[in-house]
Amino acid sequence: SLPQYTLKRLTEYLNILYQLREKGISSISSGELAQRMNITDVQVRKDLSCFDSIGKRGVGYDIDKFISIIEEDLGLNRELSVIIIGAGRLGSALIHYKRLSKARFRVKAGFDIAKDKINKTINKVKIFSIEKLDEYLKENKIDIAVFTVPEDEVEGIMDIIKKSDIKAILNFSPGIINSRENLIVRNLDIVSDFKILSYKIKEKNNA
Amino acid sequence: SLPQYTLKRLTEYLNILYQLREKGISSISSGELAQRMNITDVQVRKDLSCFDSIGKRGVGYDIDKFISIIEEDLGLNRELSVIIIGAGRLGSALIHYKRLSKARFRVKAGFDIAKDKINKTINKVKIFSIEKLDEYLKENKIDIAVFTVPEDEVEGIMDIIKKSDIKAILNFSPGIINSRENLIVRNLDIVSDFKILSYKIKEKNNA
Ligand SMILES: NC(=O)c1ccc[n+]([C@@H]2O[C@H](COP(=O)([O-])OP(=O)(O)OC[C@H]3O[C@@H](n4cnc5c(N)ncnc54)[C@H](O)[C@@H]3O)[C@@H](O)[C@H]2O)c1
Ligand SMILES: NC(=O)c1ccc[n+]([C@@H]2O[C@H](COP(=O)([O-])OP(=O)(O)OC[C@H]3O[C@@H](n4cnc5c(N)ncnc54)[C@H](O)[C@@H]3O)[C@@H](O)[C@H]2O)c1
Repeated sequence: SLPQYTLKRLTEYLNILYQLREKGISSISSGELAQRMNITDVQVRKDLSCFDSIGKRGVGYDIDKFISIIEEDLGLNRELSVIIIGAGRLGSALIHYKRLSKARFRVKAGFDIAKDKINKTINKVKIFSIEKLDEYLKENKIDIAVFTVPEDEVEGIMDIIKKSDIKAILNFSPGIINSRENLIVRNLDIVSDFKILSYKIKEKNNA
Repeated sequence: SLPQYTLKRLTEYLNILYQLREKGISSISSGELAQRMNITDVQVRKDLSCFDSIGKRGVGYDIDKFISIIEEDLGLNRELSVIIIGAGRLGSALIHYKRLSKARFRVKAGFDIAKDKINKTINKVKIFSIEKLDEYLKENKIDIAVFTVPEDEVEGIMDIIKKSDIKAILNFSPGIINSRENLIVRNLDIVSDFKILSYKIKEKNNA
């Protein structure tokens, strides 16, 4: 089982590798990957030591092979179905986000409470009333639910999700939802990324 | 200088600590923090060993003290000014996001190209024409620029940002912007979080 931060790094390697492949570049050394990631060569090679078939050190890693090995390891060789709960600004940004479907995460439906959003179609995704969520999940296999609703609405929606076969939640709503035995939860707060920038700005000012 | 992943963990500790403080809890042990973070006790204590004034092991860390030490270390004891470039779905979600201003990141202005968005005010933030960005940055001290524009627009906007005194970019637009000597860049792609969920779902299915 991959540690949390190796997992995160692997998704970041993927982003760099896709970009290089698009430019027609076919191989990359661990040193160059480390430089682009702003981490040590040692760290990169440590991460890749779990994959013995990636390629030879020194010669550089073959990018296509590298990509397919990480994708396979992350389980990205299949489609995962997604619903967006709360089709507001953030929810609709995700429904429109092309990279999501390119990465094979299919948004199957959205749910909302507002009359002017229900029964509309956004980027081919139908928005249903939140009242229909329970029934929808009985009739449709959904892997991931995304929460983009106001904070107070989370608890009520969690009651429905917990009874369903949904495997994981990506939570953008304020408040931490705890993972439980049958439900993987990832809480995302963009403020953390601002705080990381705040530290780096402070560091640079002190330099 | 804190390593990348310690930095990320510190922001995550903060989120947990705020939540506990709101519930009126005044102390927490490294073991309990580790459990909530789903990481090892060893990792937590290793991260906190850089802060010798946090508190005694065994007794648990005082939450108020813990919070103020991390906040100080991350440079969060001051306001940072932010502009949002691209006031669409994602950009306006950030302009409305209350937690951002609570964490003292002040959105001073937005910029856009669409006639129906320019000269509007969203959540007290004025949206200017992108044509005015150059001049605005000469007259206003801005710390962080957020990019929430379509991919092809990034390069032209980068030309303006590079000439200004902006210290850091938080980039949501597709494509990786490389950090350079005088500019800190953080590229964020929510697809990575979906990929992490994909791995955890695959792992659970295999268990
Ligand atoms: N995690 C982050 O980094 C981050 C960033 C921005 C916003 N947010 C949060 O995400 C949430 C959404 O932000 P937004 O800007 O899109 O707000 P929004 O108001 O545009 O969207 C919220 C949507 O949820 C709908 N809704 C309300 N109650 C509902 C319910 N019970 N069931 C289904 N839908 C319901 C609303 O009708 C609306 O369409 C907010 O809580 C905001 O604080 C988080
Ligand atoms: N990183 C992520 O995880 C993530 C998630 C969702 C969307 N996105 C990306 O973020 C971007 C914005 O997404 P969105 O859903 O808000 O799209 P949107 O179309 O609602 O918003 C884009 C805004 O940029 C404006 N714009 C276009 N050209 C401009 C220019 N030259 N200068 C200033 N403003 C300009 C548009 O008028 C529009 O208001 C897209 O590129 C999208 O792919 C990234």
